[in-house]
Amino acid sequence: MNIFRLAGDMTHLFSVLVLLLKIHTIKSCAGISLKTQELYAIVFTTRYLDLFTTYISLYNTIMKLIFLGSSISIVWYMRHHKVVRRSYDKDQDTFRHYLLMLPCLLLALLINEKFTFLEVMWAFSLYLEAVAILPQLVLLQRTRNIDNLTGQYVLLLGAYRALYVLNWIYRYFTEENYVHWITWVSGIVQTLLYADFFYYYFQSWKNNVKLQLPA
Amino acid sequence: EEDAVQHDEL
Repeated sequence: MNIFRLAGDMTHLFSVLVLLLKIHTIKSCAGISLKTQELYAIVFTTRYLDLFTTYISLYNTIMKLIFLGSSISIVWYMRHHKVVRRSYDKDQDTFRHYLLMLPCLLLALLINEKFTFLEVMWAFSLYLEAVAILPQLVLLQRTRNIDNLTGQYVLLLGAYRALYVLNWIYRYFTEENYVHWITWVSGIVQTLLYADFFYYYFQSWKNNVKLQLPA
Repeated sequence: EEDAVQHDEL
């Protein structure tokens, strides 16, 4: 495993820990999009079906279980915890996230590495992950005061995506037969969504004005 | 038995 991949996994892990910290210690999920969290829970559930069929490494298995368990528990907390759910910005978090799922499924049926159930689900999870952050970005744009933890959560997620792109470049040049077009294209689309957002985020921060994304 | 595609990334 190269340094970019490890750093990518660690920033991903930290992003989840930051979110769990906010939920457990402050008992708040203000500024966090339940829509995005639900999409992530679906992303990891459909991607890690190979937990039952393929063993890669202990590291791989543990990380998969962490991402599965944390994403499902975050959704549970936001929906059902009697204190946490009260801080959820329900009226602002209006993105119709289920509409993203059908096109991703159709694309996965058409474009996959192999036409098997596991591979179609894997491709679906990649396409869905690419757009899963959209409800969160829309919510951030609407929320007047973004607290530090929410800002750090999105920053860590963006870093995770950027580091994975570096990891792919590194692997392409150092490993033979390492070509994964589906992963790369959906990963780059996802990274560009973050980059575009951060551009406006830092602009508004620099000029000290409320974040306004172009329509 | 078909070979499954191995995904070693998360």
